[in-house]
Amino acid sequence: KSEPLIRQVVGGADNLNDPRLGAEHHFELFKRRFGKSYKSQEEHDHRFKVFRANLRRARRHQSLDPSATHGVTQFSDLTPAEFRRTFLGLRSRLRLPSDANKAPILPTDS
Amino acid sequence: LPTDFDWRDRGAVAAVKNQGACGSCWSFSTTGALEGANFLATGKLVSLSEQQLVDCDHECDPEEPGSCDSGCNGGLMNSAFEYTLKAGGLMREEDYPYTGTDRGTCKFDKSKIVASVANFSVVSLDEEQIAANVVKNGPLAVAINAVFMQTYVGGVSCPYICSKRLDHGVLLVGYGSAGYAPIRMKEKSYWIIKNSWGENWGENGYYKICRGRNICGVDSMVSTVAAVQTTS
Repeated sequence: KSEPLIRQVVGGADNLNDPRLGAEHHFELFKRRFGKSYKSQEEHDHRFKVFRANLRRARRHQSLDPSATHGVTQFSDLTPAEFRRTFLGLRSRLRLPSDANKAPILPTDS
Repeated sequence: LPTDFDWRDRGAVAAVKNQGACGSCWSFSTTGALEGANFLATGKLVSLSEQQLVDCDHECDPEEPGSCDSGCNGGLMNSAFEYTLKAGGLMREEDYPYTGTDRGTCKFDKSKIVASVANFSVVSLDEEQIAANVVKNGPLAVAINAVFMQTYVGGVSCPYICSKRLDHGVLLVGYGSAGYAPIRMKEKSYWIIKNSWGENWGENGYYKICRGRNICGVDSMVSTVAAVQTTS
């Protein structure tokens, strides 16, 4: 009964460039906290752009996932594709192997 | 089943590790499950070598041509259990330390095996069965969609929408009954997930994800492993 009915989970386009995000300040804190440095100004500018996009993404995630806290992490200067390529590594498959042993069903009422 | 259960409180979970910039999550999920199973079998918690899996495990999935465990380029926990079964077991972390790179050469020394797989099996999609298996058999190797994990800082993750396309291997170490979900105005039960991105990520390296709806595919690929019981 307490499940939500309908709720707006994405912000309007106006929110995406909200100056209150203070992206430059957050980026400086991020670099200091995670010891990040970039080899050229171009790289720095590119990473800042990615970081800004990830702040917006964190806000979207926060709206979609309100019981967790989303924000800046050590991965905030990576695009989703870079993040997947570098830090994930499950060779995905859609089904379990047909010859896999199936765990016996356990009693759960005691 | 108990309403709350956490293998960390019972000494079956090693410290959080860090895979670095290497797609070797599958090896950490595998060692975590075997570390727990070995604890149950022997009473000793021994940290096991991921690098052995990264360097030496090239086990292929018989049903998907070209899909083989491939170090930093990815792998699958069930294939890694299969490798471990065939190789005889895994070495200790300090005997074969993690470098987070594909070195190409396997330095496995069979005489230094400290944990061996007796058998492994897949757990059905039923959440009660998953809970029963974690309580009875120890931490479980699970796969998950990690899209929300890139920005996760803490709390119980319970996204309204999350893809079930599995892309990350982690370890399910227990569950809780009372993670507060403010928007739903009620306590939500959750799984406790050990990740391999270091202690500075998430809640000291851990992730909480709510139970009940196969959120982010967390119930889809769950494996339990048993270790060989040793007398020493």
